[in-house]
Amino acid sequence: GTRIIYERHELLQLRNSP
Amino acid sequence: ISPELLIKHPLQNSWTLWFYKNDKQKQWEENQREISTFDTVEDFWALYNHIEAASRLQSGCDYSLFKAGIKPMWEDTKNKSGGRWLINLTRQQCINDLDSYWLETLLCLVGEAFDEQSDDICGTVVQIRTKGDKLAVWTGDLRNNDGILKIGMKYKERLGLPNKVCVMGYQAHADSMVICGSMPAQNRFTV
Repeated sequence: GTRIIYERHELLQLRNSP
Repeated sequence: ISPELLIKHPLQNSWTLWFYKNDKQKQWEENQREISTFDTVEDFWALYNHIEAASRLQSGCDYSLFKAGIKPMWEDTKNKSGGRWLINLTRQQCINDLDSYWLETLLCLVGEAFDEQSDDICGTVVQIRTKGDKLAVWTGDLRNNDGILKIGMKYKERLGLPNKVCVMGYQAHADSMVICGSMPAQNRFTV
């Protein structure tokens, strides 16, 4: 099945997301 | 407003953050407390940005992040047949790298960085100790030799640990349970 994978930079970009 | 800003980014798994503080007047299990469970990237950051940095914890404290439903202890049914990739941080690493290593480990877990091997991941523990901090990734099945090695190699790569200088060992929980005193459990695997 599909797996939800986040690259490191994708997670870091969302760090300060409102 | 873009839907991208309205919808939280879901994670593959729900994760629970635990905090352990060594109160010798209590049983070990009582000292291990759930802080919060999350299943989106935004909620992960809300929690991470809110809590104390690992390097600022008192000696004797732990943070653990485990898949929801798995307790951060050997005895949990999901852990007992597995083991952990363990890093004993040097004094210099404790000072300079602990927080970045811990964050990188969290990003590996919530981001499912180990691809198909991510199913074997149970969680991670960082232990703050005067004698030297420890960082570990726990997996659930000792028999999954290939998966354990892939996880170890990927983890070492993500932490940026130099290959020949730093050897990382994998210990079975079954071995850790029976060792005496401060003798370390044998390494079943190394990378």
